[in-house]
Formats: sequence, C-alpha cells, structure tokens
Amino acid sequence: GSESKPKDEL
Amino acid sequence: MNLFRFLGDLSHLLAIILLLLKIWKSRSCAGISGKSQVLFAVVFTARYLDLFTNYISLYNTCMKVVYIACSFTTVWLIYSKFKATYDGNHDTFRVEFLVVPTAILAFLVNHDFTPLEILWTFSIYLESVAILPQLFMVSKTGEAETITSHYLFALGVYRTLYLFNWIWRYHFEGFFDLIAIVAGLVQTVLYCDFFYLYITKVLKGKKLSLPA
Repeated sequence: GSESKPKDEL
Repeated sequence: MNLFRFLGDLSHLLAIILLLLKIWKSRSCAGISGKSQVLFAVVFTARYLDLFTNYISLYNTCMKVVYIACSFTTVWLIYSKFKATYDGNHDTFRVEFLVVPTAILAFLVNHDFTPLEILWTFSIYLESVAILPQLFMVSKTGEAETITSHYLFALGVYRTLYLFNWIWRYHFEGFFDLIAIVAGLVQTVLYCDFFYLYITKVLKGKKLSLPA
C-alpha cells in the first residue's frame, strides 16, 4: 500500500 | 531488488560521476547549471537523513554516501574551484519557483506529518523538477556539449528505469508509493523532449544544438 514505511529505494 | 531498480541506480551513479569527471578533466563547468546541482545536493541531503535513523543495507548506505559526497563535490567545483568558468549569466532560472511550491506541497501531501517524512517528500517533489534550471540553460544557449548530453540522458534514464521498477514491485510485491510514482512520472516526462533530441542528434554523432 501507499503509506510511510522504511525507504529501501534511493 | 529487481534489475530495473539496480540498473536505475547504476545509471544515476553513472550520471553523477560523468558530470564530476567532465568538470574535473576539462577544468571547466561551462554549460552546467550550478542551480540544478545545488538543488540535487538539497534533494540528497533532505532524503538521506535516514542514514542516521534507519539502516537498510550496506548497498543502500554506500550509495547514499557516494551520492551525497559526489553531489557536494560537484557544487564545490562549480562555485569554488572552477568558479571562473561557471556560466552564471546563462544560469538564470528562478529556483524559488521550484523550491517554494514543492516545499508547500510536501507539507500538504505526504504519507506522515513528521519532520523526516516531510523532508523525504520534499526531496521527491524537488528532485522531479530539479533539472529544469539545467534544461532552461541548454535551451537558452541553444546547445549542450556532448558529454553534458550524456549526463542528462543517464540522469533521465535513471528515473525511467525506476518507473519500471515500480511496475515490477506493484505486480510482484503489491508495493506502491503513490508520491514517488507520480513525482517520478513528472520527472520522466520533463526529460522526454531531451530524450528525443538525444536519440535523433547526439547518437548520430552530432552535437546537441537547438534550432534557432
């Protein structure tokens, strides 16, 4: 889903 | 991590290093928008503050550190070391027209109203338009050196590959981040006109010059 989560992308 | 994502990161890294090498080898930053480079330094700084709060992987940490270090080095080369070669007269895009709206939007449309999340969102929005001063400069002078064109192409390819990465992740992981996707789409669209010129001119061995 589209919510705040750990950002693993750069 | 899928192949699109990895190639996207490599393309981004290639772009950043290409620009650094171009400036270093030619001892000149003519034709390069210092404003775009400052915006990218702001983007990386705002986005990668999670280096201090959140460990993801060695790959992730190394890439972030390299992006930030290269980005600040580029800004330093333009505004300090090779300042005399900086083409400030042609670098006249008003960056406040990018920074202020993206900052306001980050406050209004975000996943979470926390400082780190707002800064991350701001960095996503700002990145999508940060190339505009550079594209404006190219259109103003009517041309770009071939190596600058390669830089812009690699930078455009990076976000385009991320779009494929998001399609992949949505399909196989059910993961999507609407903020990143919409901003990434905007970012890619901004490069489309340049992609066309790059393919029709630069790849055929001609210098990128715009019709007068």
